[in-house]
This record gives sequence, structure tokens and C-alpha cells, in this order.
Amino acid sequence: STGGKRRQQNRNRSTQPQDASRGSSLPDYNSSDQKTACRKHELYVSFRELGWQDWIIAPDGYAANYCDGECSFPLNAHMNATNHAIVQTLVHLMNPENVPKPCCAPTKLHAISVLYFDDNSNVILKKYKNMVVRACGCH
Amino acid sequence: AGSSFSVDGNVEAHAGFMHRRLRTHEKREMQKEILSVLGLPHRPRPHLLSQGKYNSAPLFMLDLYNTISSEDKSQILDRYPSMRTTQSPPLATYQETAFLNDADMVMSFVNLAEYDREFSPQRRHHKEFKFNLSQIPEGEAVTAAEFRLYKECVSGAFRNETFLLKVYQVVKEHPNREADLFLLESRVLWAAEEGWLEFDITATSNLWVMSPVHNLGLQVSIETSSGQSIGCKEAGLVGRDGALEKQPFMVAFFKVSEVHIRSAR
Repeated sequence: STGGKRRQQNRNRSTQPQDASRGSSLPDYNSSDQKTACRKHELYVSFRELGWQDWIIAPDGYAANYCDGECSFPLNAHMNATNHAIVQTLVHLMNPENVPKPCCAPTKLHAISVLYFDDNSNVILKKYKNMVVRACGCH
Repeated sequence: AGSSFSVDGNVEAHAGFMHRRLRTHEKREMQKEILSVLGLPHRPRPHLLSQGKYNSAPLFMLDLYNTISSEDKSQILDRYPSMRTTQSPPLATYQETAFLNDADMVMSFVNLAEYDREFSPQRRHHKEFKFNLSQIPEGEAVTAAEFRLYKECVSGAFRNETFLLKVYQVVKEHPNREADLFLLESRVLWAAEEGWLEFDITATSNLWVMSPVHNLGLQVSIETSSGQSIGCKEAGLVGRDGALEKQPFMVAFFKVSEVHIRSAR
């Protein structure tokens, strides 16, 4: 089975487009080095930092999540989110404990309300409900 | 967790989320993403407002926003009672809160009228108000609309007066004589009264949304108990030259219209 696994990795590597410009070589999924393991990060998006405080009255920002590491999307001409999800599934079968499960199912977002000025200095309070994200990712 | 650094290095507590400086391209991507979620073609550039001071409409809308947020929170608080804190009562009336629950969007509109019309003693003093409702997104229907005026306590000659305030919808304008008006509401006021006056203009607003050419604004006139026409300022009504937080404005509550267009059989 070890031989099979190595052959599988070689095949994986050969199917992965090498992004010479970035010179990145795919990490060895079995290495003990978890530095590039897929992780979900949390980021607070501040409207003030975006320089938008002159037109957004409230909230002052919102909490967002994003994933980084092995499950990043090297979205170039050959790899799109769906392909990546398939590759992740393959990797998932062999090393379930290494990466989180990829998922392309629609994800419902929390409802948010935003208060902001329009171009004519009218004020708009809008409720954004039933927002669904259809992207694939490390959910 | 639970502590973060803002751009200027101060520690801000945003529950559990790190706050790091965004790179320029990240900023641009994030701005694009947020505008698409908000359904906006570009980032609005409102007229320069006096720094850090909001006038009456944004203050009122901020109160509605806090009402919504506290309601979301109260749903959470119901689930986690230990988080309950004392909250100051909202400015919006109970009725407005009911409109708010039902609405998908609320808009306040800046008064566009430039001047008060003061005619000769034979003709009536009145104040004009105009609002531009043409920017409303497709498919939004007005479920409720209010015109709000702030009245201050009157001292001086009229301090013991009662006033009759009338709000009209302007139906047709004429170059050399008074416009044709439709009376929306009349109300008796005491000189000593102080606070916000709300007038229901839902039907008028719906007409303005559906037929912008009919949007000729509102007129307010005031008489004393002896029938003398006086200026709004003398009766304590705050106009464009008054305090920012007491400026007149209108607010409309919208719901995405449920009307489904059926193709003919």
C-alpha cells in the first residue's frame, strides 16, 4: 500500500499545474510539517479601515472567515473551485485527519442590517436576509 | 482571542476576531465584494457633512438601526439570559417599530425645498417641503411613510396661543397664484408644546413613487386661534436654518412588493 500511496502522490503532483511564477511546489500531505495545513481564519473587516466611514453609518464593521493553507484556491486557468473540491475529496479519502472536508453546498449567511448614506445624503437602512453563498471552500 | 489591533494600533475588543491591516489589493477586493452584496453599483459619495455630527434624519435612522440590532440581540439574549444589559428606550414610537419589523428597507429623505414662501398679508404664509423619491430601487413598495417636523416651545407674543397647523399635498402649481392643494391633516398645537410632530403621508408617498411627475411636495401653514396666518418659525417649527438634529425630514418604510407579474395565458 505504501507504493500505491507514493504512486498516487506522484500522480497528484503531475496533475497539479505547477505555477512556475510562484515557484510553489505542493506540500507533501504526509509531512509532519503542519505549517501549511488548511485552517479557517477569522478577520474583522472594519469599514473605517476601508475608508468608508463617510457613507456607512452602522455597523462599524463585520466579522468574516476565510480559509488558508492547503485548501487555498490556486484558482488559475486550470484549477477552479470545483476541481479543487474534487482534489480535496481525493486527499480527504486518504488522509481524512489532515484537511477539513471540502464543501460546495450553499451556505446560508447571517442576516445583517446596514445603515448608510446614498449619493443624495438620504439615509438607507436595509436588512439583508436570506443571503446564501454558493462558493466551494473549507467549510 | 477577544482582543485585536485596529489600524492605529489601539486595542479594540471585537469579540474573538483578529483585526489586521488589509493590503491594498485585499482592500479593493473586499470593497468590491461588499458593494456587490449591498447591491450597490458604486460607493456613494454623500455631500460633505459637518464632521461627526448627524442631522435629524440620520439620528432617527440610527435609532431604528439600534432597535433592529437590539431585537436581533434580544433573540440571542432570550437564548443566553446572562448577557442581558440595560438598554435606553428607543426614540422611535411603538408604531414605527411595528413598521420597522415589517419593512425590508427604510429610507429617510432630505428636504430639498430652498426657501419659505412669505406672501403679502392677504395671502397665506406657508413653508414648502420637497423630497426626491426617484432613487428608490425597483420592486420596493411603500408600506408606511411619515413627515416629521420638530416644534419648539414658543415664548413672546404667541406664548399663550393655540395654533392650527395644516399639512397639504401640492396637487398643481400655478406661476402667478397659489397652488392647488389637497389637505392631508390639520392639528391643534399649544404654544408650549415641544417635540417631534409626525404626519402620515403613506398614500401621498405611494403616488410620488408611482408617478414622479405628481411629486410637487408638501406645504405647511399655521394659523392662530383667531385665524391669523403666521410664519412657521413664529409658531416654533424648526426649518432648514434650525439645529441640525431638529431638521424636518420624511421617512418611508418599504417592503419588496409581493406582486408577481403573471404572463398572459
